[in-house]
Amino acid sequence: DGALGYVREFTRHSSDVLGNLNELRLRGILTDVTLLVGGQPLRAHKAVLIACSGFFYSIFRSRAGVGVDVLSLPGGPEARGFAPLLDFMYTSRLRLSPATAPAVLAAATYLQMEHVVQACHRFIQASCEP
Amino acid sequence: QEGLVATVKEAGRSIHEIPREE
Repeated sequence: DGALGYVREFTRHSSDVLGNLNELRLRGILTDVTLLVGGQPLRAHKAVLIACSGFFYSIFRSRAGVGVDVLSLPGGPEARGFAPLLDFMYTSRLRLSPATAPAVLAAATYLQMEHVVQACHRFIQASCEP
Repeated sequence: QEGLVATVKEAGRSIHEIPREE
């Protein structure tokens, strides 16, 4: 009938959804994969991993990836570089320090998270400047 | 200082874009 429609946009919605997903992760609710990183088991949701990482996108989107519920990353990132990335995926906040940045950069490169790689390079560059 | 955290806002894209179904 051509009546003017209205849309109510809840501007906090995406961060509220992410916060709830992080709470589900911390409580192990609906987590569907265990990542063995440096021997340390980390539970996560494949959907979040695939949404955030080109590496996981290529693994879990394939039919073979559907049945995977434990994934070890041999020769992959060390836990101290991977854990901050997993937290970033679920919080949008990437914790970096001069001591951890190289390990996070290596893990982000491995996980094909290009935008985070660039941010790590900017951080390391800034850390080197007097 | 131990524990001091400076937050830098990154306005750009944060993660890859999943290609839209052709």
